[in-house]
Amino acid sequence: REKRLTLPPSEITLL
Amino acid sequence: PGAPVPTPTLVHVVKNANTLGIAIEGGANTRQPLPRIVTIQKGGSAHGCGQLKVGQVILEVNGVSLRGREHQDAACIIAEAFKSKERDHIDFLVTEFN
Repeated sequence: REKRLTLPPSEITLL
Repeated sequence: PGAPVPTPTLVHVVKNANTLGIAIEGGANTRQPLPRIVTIQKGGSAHGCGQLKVGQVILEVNGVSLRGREHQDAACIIAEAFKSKERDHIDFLVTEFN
């Protein structure tokens, strides 16, 4: 659970 | 009957528009390890097929697994699949569950 918080948010790509 | 089972669905998207028309977020090493559909644009091939939905997670593209692919790689695989003239469609394996 703590690890999740350290992960960066993802970019969003339009395809 | 019982708890819902995450059943992957194969969605066949015919390339009948100029754009695929989806936005994805996520990829390996992010909070969302597999790409998730966040937008479906009207007028795109994805919208036209009627089976892709916001919130679905993309597991495979034309049989290629997206597991372990970072965001840019996953986006690239999808973009190449749309651009390629080898097929007139893209097969997405998607699931409603994370």
